[in-house]
Amino acid sequence: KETFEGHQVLRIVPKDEVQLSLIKDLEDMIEFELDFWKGVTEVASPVDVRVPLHSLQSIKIYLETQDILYSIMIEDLQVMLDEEQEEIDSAARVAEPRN
Amino acid sequence: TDNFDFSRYHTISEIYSFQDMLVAENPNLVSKIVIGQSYEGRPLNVLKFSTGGTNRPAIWMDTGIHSREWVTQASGTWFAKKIVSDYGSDPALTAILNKMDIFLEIVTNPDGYYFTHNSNRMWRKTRKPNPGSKCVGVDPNRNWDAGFGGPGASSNPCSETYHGPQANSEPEVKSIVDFVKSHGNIKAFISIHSYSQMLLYPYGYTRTPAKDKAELHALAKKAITDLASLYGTRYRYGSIVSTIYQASGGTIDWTYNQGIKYSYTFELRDTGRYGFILPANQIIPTANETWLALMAIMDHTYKNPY
Repeated sequence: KETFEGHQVLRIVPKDEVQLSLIKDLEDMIEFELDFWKGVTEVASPVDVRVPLHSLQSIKIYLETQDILYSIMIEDLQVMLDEEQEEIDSAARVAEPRN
Repeated sequence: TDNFDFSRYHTISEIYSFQDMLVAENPNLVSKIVIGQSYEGRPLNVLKFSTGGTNRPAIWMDTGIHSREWVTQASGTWFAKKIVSDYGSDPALTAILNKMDIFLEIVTNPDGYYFTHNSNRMWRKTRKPNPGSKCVGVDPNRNWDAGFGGPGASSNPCSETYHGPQANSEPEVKSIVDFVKSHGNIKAFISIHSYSQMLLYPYGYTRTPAKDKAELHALAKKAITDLASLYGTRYRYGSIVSTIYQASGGTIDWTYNQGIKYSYTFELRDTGRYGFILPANQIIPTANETWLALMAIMDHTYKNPY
């Protein structure tokens, strides 16, 4: 099972066309294995991207040196997935006797 | 199915069991059609809601074509129960179903959905291997024969938007194509994704406006206004290419080019900071508000036969 310890989802807000293009360039940087949850659309429209742990520092440096605003939307993706799975498992346990 | 817990996420086998139960409980309204098999051999189940007649004008809805968008399959399950519960009591839905059929494919990418539950929660694509590549899967929303392979899709099998070796290469897509063509009387086609709160109409692969743009735009506005009336969830709306980005090989571009005028894509919630990991307690509110928009589109389709 693929796990996502340390993966973060960043919410990036491009403030102009130049930044929009710089963020779009990230899509082609295959080595970072970025997963765009919410793609690049227009200026001021948030872009959400899942960043694997091994790329986090590079991506944050890239954004900060270009003065591109971002926030951390999900601190550790695996923590959220564990909570989701726990909820599914516990609900299934409750449902079991009824079935 | 009265005991089915719509407020939580379910496995593929639980959803398939729900479908069979709904059919068994409502033999005069609901039937199950298997329109094909996924790459890994899972049945592609479509629920048909019909009060009679043969080959009536119909409305198609699908959820879960991108497997990780769990709120869509969960909402689709809720829509199925809503149709059964409201038929006979809600005048608008009853009028629609007395003249039209509704087809609902809840798990449109079953291999991917199974994979999200057992191997990789982030999986979006199909699960068919790509010869010559270590990367698996095709984006089923880039694999349709509408601007296929053009800008707005990737030719790299490792990309999340890989369009596949040729149009309709994915059985999950080809099965719908064959069904739509064989039915020949579908009047509205609604493909439901998440997330980012948008209601989109063709085109995605070209900037050429759809010939029915004005009507599609006005109807989209009415639909998102109805949706927002419940919890104030704000949607953007417009053509795919002008509202988000260029996307080629997309579902509703193909259905619109088949002559299905009312072709729409929804992007459901997340309004917060959960993305695809939308908490299960938002499933029912999301389904409820989306239903208001779906009813607006279905009602318009019913009242504007073409």
